[in-house]
Amino acid sequence: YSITPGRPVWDNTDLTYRILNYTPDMAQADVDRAIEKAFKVWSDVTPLKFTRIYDGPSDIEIAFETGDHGDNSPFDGPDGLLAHAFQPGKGIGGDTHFDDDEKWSKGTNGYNLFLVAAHEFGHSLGLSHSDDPGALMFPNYSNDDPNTFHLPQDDINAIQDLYGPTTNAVKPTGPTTPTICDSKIIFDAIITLRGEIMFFTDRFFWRKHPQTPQAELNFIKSFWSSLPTGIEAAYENPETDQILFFKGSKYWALSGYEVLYGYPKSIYQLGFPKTVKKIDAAVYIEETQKTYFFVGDKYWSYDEERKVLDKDFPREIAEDFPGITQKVHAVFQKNGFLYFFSGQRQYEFSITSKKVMRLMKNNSWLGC
Amino acid sequence: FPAVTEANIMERNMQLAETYLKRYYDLETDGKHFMRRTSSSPFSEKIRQMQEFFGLKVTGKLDSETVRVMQQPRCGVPDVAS
Repeated sequence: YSITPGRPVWDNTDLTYRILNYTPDMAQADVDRAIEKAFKVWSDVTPLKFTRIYDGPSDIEIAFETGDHGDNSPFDGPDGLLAHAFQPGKGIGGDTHFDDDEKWSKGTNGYNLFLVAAHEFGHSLGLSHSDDPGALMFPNYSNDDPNTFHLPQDDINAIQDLYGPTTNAVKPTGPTTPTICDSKIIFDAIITLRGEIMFFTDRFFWRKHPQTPQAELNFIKSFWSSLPTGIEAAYENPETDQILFFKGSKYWALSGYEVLYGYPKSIYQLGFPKTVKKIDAAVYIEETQKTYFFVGDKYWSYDEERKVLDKDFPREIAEDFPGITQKVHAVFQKNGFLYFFSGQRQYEFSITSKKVMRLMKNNSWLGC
Repeated sequence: FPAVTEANIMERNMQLAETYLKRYYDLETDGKHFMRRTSSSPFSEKIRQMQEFFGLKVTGKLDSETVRVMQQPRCGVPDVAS
């Protein structure tokens, strides 16, 4: 995180705000709610209090503006610049402006006002941009889920650096952003996608293109806004050019960016018994056009053509995949090998010789 | 139509980069572009700063990944000074 140069802060913790005008994109009540919720992000973790006033100047004046709006920092029409805010101080200090050439919304179509406002209020309180891609104070907009938003740890550390911790007994903590070679990371799921490999963890995934040395960290929701975070299993079916994601008893089918109509569906429609609560890992075997679903110490085989689970399943994983005795967290197929991920370990299993060929660290694909 | 040529795309990306770096990394251009191409120019130096901040490969060059990040919607920086 970083603090605005000169460390400008408000010298009292009881601050006022005023909403000077509204965007036609949203109902006024929704704007009010988004702004109130955005301030609460910061008051929940510090001694700061925010009170809305309706008359007279407030500490933080909030307005929707377009183009050149007289503060020497013109907006630029749709996209690009979304909003800006001034550091703590008198007059324009603390004020926040939203570019009303954007499409503002309370959901995820367009730019979510709550998310952008929470970021801008960070500036109004004295924070600068963070280079942590998972932080709220990261400068680029990311399509996080406003309903499940938790202030990340990086931002908590930043604002408490300026205003100290909250007086609440319970010390707030927030999600952290994984670092690529963190040896503690356990992948939730791994899929291939049109030649790339994607490694999912929490609300992120690393995207590894065969021709780029560096993997790229993305929010799951910046690609698929309707997918949940914390995905448990996923696989690619190259025949149908679909990727399927599993969490709990639900699964989603996608093609490229698009979640196919009618999803999520229940895994029980695939034929799993109700004793199966969730899927640990899944992989599509191109040679047989079957998909293996791993649950606990057993696995099922699903015939993608007939769209039914094969008879004589479930079977013991260890029986058919000798050497794979730990829980399978993720699995994918490449070049005739299955790569089983269990915790921080990765087993390279030869489909033809039916044995583990190599044992590696789970992050070896990411250049670690 | 006409199809955008490679040169057009490069010029457009340069324009985007110049606006971006002026806006967020205090690139001084005085209206001239002659410093854009040398590897040790202010332009290249600012690109390096930006690439480092966003965790991109630090090359000082306007590669496609850098352009992609420059195109992402983001928070502006108010001109506090004046």
